[in-house]
Amino acid sequence: ILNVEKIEKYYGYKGNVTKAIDNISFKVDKGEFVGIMGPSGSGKTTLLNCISTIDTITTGHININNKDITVLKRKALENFRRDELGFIFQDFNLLDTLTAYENIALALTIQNRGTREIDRLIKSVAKKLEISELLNNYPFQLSGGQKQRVASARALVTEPSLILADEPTGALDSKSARLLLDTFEKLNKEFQSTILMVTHDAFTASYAHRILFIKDGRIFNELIRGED
Amino acid sequence: ILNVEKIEKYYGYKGNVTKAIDNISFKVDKGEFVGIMGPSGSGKTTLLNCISTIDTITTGHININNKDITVLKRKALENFRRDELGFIFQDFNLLDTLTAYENIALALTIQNRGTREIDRLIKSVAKKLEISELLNNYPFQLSGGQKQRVASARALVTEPSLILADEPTGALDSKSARLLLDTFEKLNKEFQSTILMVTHDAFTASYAHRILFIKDGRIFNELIRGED
Ligand SMILES: Nc1ncnc2c1ncn2[C@@H]1O[C@H](COP(=O)(O)OP(=O)(O)OP(=O)(O)O)[C@@H](O)[C@H]1O
Ligand SMILES: Nc1ncnc2c1ncn2[C@@H]1O[C@H](COP(=O)(O)OP(=O)(O)OP(=O)(O)O)[C@@H](O)[C@H]1O
Ligand SMILES: [Mg+2]
Ligand SMILES: [Mg+2]
Repeated sequence: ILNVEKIEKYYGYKGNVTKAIDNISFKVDKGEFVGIMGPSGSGKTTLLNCISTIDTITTGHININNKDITVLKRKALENFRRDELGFIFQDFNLLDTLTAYENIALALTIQNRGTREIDRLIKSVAKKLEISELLNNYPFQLSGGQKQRVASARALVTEPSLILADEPTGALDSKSARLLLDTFEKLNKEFQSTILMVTHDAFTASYAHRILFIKDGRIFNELIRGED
Repeated sequence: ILNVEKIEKYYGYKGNVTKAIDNISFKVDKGEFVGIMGPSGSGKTTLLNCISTIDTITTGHININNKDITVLKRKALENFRRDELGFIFQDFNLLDTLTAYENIALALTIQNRGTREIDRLIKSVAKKLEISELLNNYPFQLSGGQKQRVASARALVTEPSLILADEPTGALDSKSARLLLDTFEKLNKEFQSTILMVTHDAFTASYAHRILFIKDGRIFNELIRGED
C-alpha cells in the first residue's frame, strides 16, 4: 500500500538549510501496523507530513496504492486525503470554534454522508474512546488528554484505509492510551487498516508489528516482532 | 512554601457545571520535588493553573510563602508570577512571532535584566537542554519535542523558587527527558527550588520525592519515596 523511495526534505533557503529527511526508503504492506521511533528533531513528524501530502518532499517518490502522490493533481490529492487517510496530528489541530462533536463530524461532512449516519458513527467512536460526555465541549473546555482523544476520533470515524498517527498517546494516561491502541488494533484486524504510528513510549510501541528507528533524518535500524 | 486548603474549582454556569477540583488540601515544603499523577481529565492542569494564579478557585485558600494568593492585589500577583514562579505549560504556549531566543528572553526582560546578562543566562540554559543551535528558529520551525524544551528553558532561565511543570516530558524521547529532569534535579538540589510536576510517565515520576494521585478532582493516594 505504501512505497517510499529515496525521499529527502530540506527546510530553509540557500544559506541556511536544514536537512530534515536524508534519503529514506521503505515499504509498508496493506494491514501492517508499523511504529516509528527516534530522538526529538530526528524527522518523524516531517516524514508523516510528507506521506500524508500535508508537506512536499524535495526529491524522491512516495507511492500509495501504486499512485505516485508527488505527481497527483490537486483534486486527486484532496480525494485521497478525504477518502483514504486518517491523520492524528502531534498538536491535535482541533478547530477552537467548533464543539468536539462538530470537530469529529467535519471528517464525515466532507464525505457527504447523511446526518443520521454521521450521528451514529460519532456516537460509536466516542463510546470506544470514552469521550461521550464531552461532545458538547469546545476545545478550551477539554483537558490535554481529552483533546487528543477527540482528535483521534476525528481521524478514525471515517474508518480510513491508511492511519497516520503522530504520538497519539503523548498526552494520555495508561488507561486512555490502552483504549486508543485497542481501537487501532481492532481497525487493523477487522478492516485491514494500515497504521503508521510515531511514538517514543515503549508500551505504545509494543502494539506495532514492526518498528523503524530514525535518527538525523535516516532510518538506522528496524525491529520486527517475533512470532507471537 | 505552599499550603493548599480545601480548594474547589467549578467550570460552567448554573445548569451545566463541571466540578474539576473537589476539596483538595496538601502542603509542600521548600525544596521538595513533588509529582502529580492521575487519569486524563482528573484535574491536574486545573490544579496547576489555580496554584500559579493563571486561573481562580471557586472556594478555599492557597498560601505561597505565607501569603494568601486568593486575596493578593493584581500588582502583587504580577510581581509574584514574575519573580518567584516558573511555569511549563502542557501546550507549550510559545509566541509564534518570536524566535526561540526571544521567547526565552521574555521571562528575563520583564525582570529588567541587562542584555549581556540575558544573553549569558539563555546560552547556559540552552546548552543544558541541547537547543543551542535552534535559538534563531521560530516555533513553526521546531519539532514538538524542541518546542517543549524551549518552553522549559523559558521557565527555568530565571531560576525561580517555585517551578510548576505540566507534563514537561510528554513530547520528549528518553534522552531529552533525562536532560530536562537532570536540570530540574540540579535546580532542586543546588538552589532549593521547589518543584510541582504533573506526569503520567513512570520514568519521569521516578525523579519526584513524593507523588500525589488525583482522580475526579480529589487526592485519593500518596506515595513517598523510601530512603535511598
Ligand atoms: N474551561 C473549561 N470549561 C469546562 N470544563 C473544563 C474546562 N477546562 C477543563 N475542564 C474540565 O475539567 C476537567 C479537568 O481538566 P484538566 O485539564 O485539569 O485535566 P487533566 O488532569 O490535566 O487531564 P490531562 O491528563 O488529559 O491533561 C476535565 O474533565 C475537563 O473537561
Ligand atoms: N518549518 C521548518 N523550518 C525549518 N526547520 C524545520 C521546520 N520544521 C521542522 N524543522 C526541523 O526539522 C527537524 C525535524 O523535525 P520533526 O518535527 O520532523 O522532528 P520529530 O522527529 O517529529 O521530533 P519530536 O519528537 O520532537 O516531535 C528538526 O530539527 C526541526 O528543527
Ligand atoms: Mg514530532
Ligand atoms: Mg492536563
